[in-house]
Amino acid sequence: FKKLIAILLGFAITWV
Amino acid sequence: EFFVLILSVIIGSISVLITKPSKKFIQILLTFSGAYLLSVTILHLLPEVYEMNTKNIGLFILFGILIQSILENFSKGVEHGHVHVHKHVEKVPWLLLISLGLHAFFEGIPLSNEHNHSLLWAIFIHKIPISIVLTTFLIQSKFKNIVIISIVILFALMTPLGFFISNTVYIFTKYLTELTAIIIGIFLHISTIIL
Repeated sequence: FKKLIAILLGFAITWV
Repeated sequence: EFFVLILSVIIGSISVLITKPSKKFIQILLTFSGAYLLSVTILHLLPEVYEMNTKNIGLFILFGILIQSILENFSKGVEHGHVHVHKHVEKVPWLLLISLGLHAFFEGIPLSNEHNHSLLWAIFIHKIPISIVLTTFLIQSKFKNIVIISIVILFALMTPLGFFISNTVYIFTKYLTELTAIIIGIFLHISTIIL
């Protein structure tokens, strides 16, 4: 679950 | 930019000396950096290279994936946190270090046509877990301190060197789009393997 959050966070930061 | 790139290695190495980061933590940091690298590649680098009217961009990307899978054979996957330590090795694993160095060098190349700094920060974050893994590996292999320090310093200088050379050397600036396409392939391979 932590890894899932890490992945989503990684995606979100560049998208913004 | 040079400073940021070197700083990430310093942070990684020193954090190994001060706190011993847990495997779990390194894994989550790696996952984050992999996701960051993947999305920078897809959202920024890919549209950028396809702006140029070159037919062969796709081929260069595939070539990059090929290069990385060859490099990975030698580096044995340090880029994504897989190191199997053989205790008390006397010999410096040159192939591993050279391919890791090449990998770091390539990462610096596309930085010179980046106008926003998302790639810079992606590489900054990406290099922290790698330098943690590298430093841990070197310390556990019981190399002399001098050897460890010089290897880490060399590793820290590789990405700024790639950045510098791609900015100044004519062939690199001329074929920057093609080179960036190769590096897109490398990034795609690394980040998907990490995830």
